[in-house]
Amino acid sequence: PASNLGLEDIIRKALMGNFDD
Amino acid sequence: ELTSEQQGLLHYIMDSYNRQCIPQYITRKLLQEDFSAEENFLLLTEMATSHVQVLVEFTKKLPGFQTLDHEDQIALLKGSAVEAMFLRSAEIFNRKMPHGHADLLEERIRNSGMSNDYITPMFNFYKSLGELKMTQEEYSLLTAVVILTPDRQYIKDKESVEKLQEPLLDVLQKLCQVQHPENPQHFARLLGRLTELRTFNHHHAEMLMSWRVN
Repeated sequence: PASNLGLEDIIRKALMGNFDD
Repeated sequence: ELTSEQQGLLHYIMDSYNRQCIPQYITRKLLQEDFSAEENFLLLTEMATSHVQVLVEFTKKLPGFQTLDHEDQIALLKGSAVEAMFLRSAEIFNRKMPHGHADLLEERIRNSGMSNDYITPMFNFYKSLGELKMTQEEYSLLTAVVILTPDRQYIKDKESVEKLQEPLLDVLQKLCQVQHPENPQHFARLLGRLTELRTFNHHHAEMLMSWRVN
């Protein structure tokens, strides 16, 4: 799950994705 | 007075800052999950992960951020995420939002295996920010200023970041004069808190390590 990702991974994924919805 | 362009910038930042919210299914867990240290640790980890995602959405809307080099965007977020999250947490605790959750959140933090060596300074910082009676505008602008801090590690094009941060600092300075006429030092005190925020950044990795071990 996302919680096991490091800070940088979460940031990279969020920059590419779109969590607004 | 703020120019009309500065008014526009302020409203835009405020609007995207207020859109930030952690998904309902996570805040519902805050109320429902049982109270073991393990459960609290997992819940707080999930909330922090979601908080970073929400923070990235806010950052993407900052004027000019998307024009920056992609790796500099990563470096800015990596360098500022913890500080921006502490600011947001201070606002949540000081403005007791949403009603009733803040106390429960504090309870869970205090029962999650995190050492008091880290919990005490954290809540002291929240209290010290609370004493500044910051408005929502100040929280949103200060968060944007923290994110667009040019002297983070690994930033290649610091000048471009400085150009994005400057207008936000100008608006924040004017806003402090307008909203706190009785305290000309207010803007300087806000910036002083940013220095204190940096110390949390340094201790955060250490805190996480000891927390996981516990």
